[in-house]
Amino acid sequence: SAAEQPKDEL
Amino acid sequence: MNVFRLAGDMTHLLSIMVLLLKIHSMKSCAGISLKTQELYVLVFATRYLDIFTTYFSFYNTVMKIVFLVTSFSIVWYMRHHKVVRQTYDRDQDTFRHHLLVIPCFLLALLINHRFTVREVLWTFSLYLEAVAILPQLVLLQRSRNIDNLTGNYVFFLGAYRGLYLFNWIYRYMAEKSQLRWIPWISGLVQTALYADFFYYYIKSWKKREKLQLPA
Repeated sequence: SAAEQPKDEL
Repeated sequence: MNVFRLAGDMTHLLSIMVLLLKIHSMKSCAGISLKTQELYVLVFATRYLDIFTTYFSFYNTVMKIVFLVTSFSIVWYMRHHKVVRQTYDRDQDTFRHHLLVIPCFLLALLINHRFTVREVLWTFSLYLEAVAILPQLVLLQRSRNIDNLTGNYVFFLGAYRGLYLFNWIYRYMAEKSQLRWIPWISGLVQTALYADFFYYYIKSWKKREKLQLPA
């Protein structure tokens, strides 16, 4: 399955 | 972190500071939509679930805490503070905001990057943030008298996501980041909703007139 989306933004 | 991202975050922070300044100094929340503020609480609460599990940076953690605490306290002031709550335009703020929550949640269940609790809730927070301003815009349109702090609050809040759009373009070009359709399209919709407001805000600012939106 696809990797998680990066969440380094607010 | 690039300059657009930082400017976006600072504008977002500034918008919240302006709103808190209004509440604290004027002891008033006139012209502010409680519906929109409640939606922001939901947006931050579902987006920042990773606050205790994933560490990005000191900056990131502090900003998340600030957004969570300030959004909760704004709603608390508007609902419970004995002076502030009397200035709330209850009769004008009639947007049925629950009707935004359900479709955003269904959309997040359908269109997401990965079907996990965290990813669906994060996606939901982006969809909901895109439309969370609608009750506020409707209330502004009904207000005969928009004070400067309220106008500036909405302006900075809109500018924040607009700056994020530049941040995403920069990251895609300079950092070769992956395609991130969900935040990009949500952010584009979010910024577009402010177009009309921006137009009248800038017009009134140029003419040095009081801001008023056509009904």
